[in-house]
Amino acid sequence: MGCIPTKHAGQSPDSLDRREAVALAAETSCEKVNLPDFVNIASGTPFTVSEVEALHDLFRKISNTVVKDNLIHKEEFHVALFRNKKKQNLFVDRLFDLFDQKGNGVIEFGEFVRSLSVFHPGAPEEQKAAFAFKLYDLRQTGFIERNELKEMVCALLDESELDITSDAVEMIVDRTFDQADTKGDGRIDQEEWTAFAKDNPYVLRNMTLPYLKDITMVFPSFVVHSEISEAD
Amino acid sequence: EPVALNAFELISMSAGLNLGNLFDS
Repeated sequence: MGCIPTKHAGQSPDSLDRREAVALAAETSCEKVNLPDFVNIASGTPFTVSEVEALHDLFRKISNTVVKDNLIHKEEFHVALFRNKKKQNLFVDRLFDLFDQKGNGVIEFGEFVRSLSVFHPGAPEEQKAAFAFKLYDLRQTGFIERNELKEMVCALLDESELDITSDAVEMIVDRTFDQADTKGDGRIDQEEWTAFAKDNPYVLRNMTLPYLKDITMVFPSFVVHSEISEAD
Repeated sequence: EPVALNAFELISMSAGLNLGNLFDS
């Protein structure tokens, strides 16, 4: 028996009103207490319930690679992102902290889906820009500072095979600051960043992962295990 | 020419590429 009653199969979360969704969530939690509330998690994201269920298969895999507890620990996140268990990395740390919305040291399934949803092609640009600002605001001061940007660039270069000299990194960071720090105070605030991202949409293009648009089609192996039948 | 790169683009490119790795886990 599926987790969601047959009468609801084929409906996207958008087609369920809130009351129905809450009732459905209650039924769901009664039937299988160990499964996440897929309907509730899908609401407020561009993902359908089936796609959230597909993401759960992926989540289960990642969250059991080191510690088998269905939670993503930083080491598991590092391995999944970079395929290695290298030393601590600033870039991974910051990305992990953004996914770990509760700040309890692990990424839960709901956090995983909500964070990934920012990279969905259907997510609003404002949401992508806000997430990116938090990523660059390494020490969470409310500003992007020059040294933070440089540290981030160095950290990602350290994990990549790109060979960029220290002088070139300085030039890249200087040039970026010249472009975005319109107030000229040596730091980029939210207002400057928003304006810069609006005028230069290419800085947000990597905040979209095209295959998230229809994850059950791109990753059909997930559908094999799906318990929710969702028609067009 | 690396100088043509923007630091924001470089960082977000890395975030996008590496998050893509999640799906090959």
